[in-house]
Amino acid sequence: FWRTALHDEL
Amino acid sequence: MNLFRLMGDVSHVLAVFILLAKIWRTRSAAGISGRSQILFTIVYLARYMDLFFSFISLYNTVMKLLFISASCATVYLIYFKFRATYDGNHDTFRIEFVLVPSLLLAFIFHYSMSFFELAWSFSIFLEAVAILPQLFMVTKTGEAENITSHYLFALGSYRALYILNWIYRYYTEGHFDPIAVCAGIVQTILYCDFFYLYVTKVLQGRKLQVLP
Repeated sequence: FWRTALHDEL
Repeated sequence: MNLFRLMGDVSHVLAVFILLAKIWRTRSAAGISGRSQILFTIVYLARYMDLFFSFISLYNTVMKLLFISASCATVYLIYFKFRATYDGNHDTFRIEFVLVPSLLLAFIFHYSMSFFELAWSFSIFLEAVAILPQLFMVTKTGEAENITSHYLFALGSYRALYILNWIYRYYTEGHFDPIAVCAGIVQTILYCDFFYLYVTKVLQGRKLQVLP
């Protein structure tokens, strides 16, 4: 879950 | 999404298209480091593997696909379609000097010991130094065409704008990504010398030339 939360930038 | 990040992304997209358009319209890859472009392709492929399992927004997905396809197209133009114009003799930076350290750093600094996280960290570290072959080439030939300079300026501005975005996000949402921030700062510092030359030469209407 936190992976997508963390890597929301390009 | 905030204004800094949007401007950063716009700058990034602009850089990618300036380069593609330059090569396409002049039918030439002269002065462009194919090695840097290969490194950027590796960066995008390693980082955006999450396309297959995590959806953030349509914006994110479109941008990721755009960066992957544009970088692959650039590499194709340099090494295949306009290969005859590619200045390989001056593109001699050893890419293992950035690939190996980036990989090692990824094994030391990552958010979890999973394949995709390691690939993500690796891509962040590699992006920070992926421009070195291009900067090395400019130093070696002693000059850069104006369009190439605009490309480098837009590409450098992108991470600088991201730093402002990270500061903004830290204060507004408490978001802090130490790996991206550290690598982003290093990345921006690498462009500082170029930024100086760009402002003092290219913007004054002169060609970018590096003194020996």
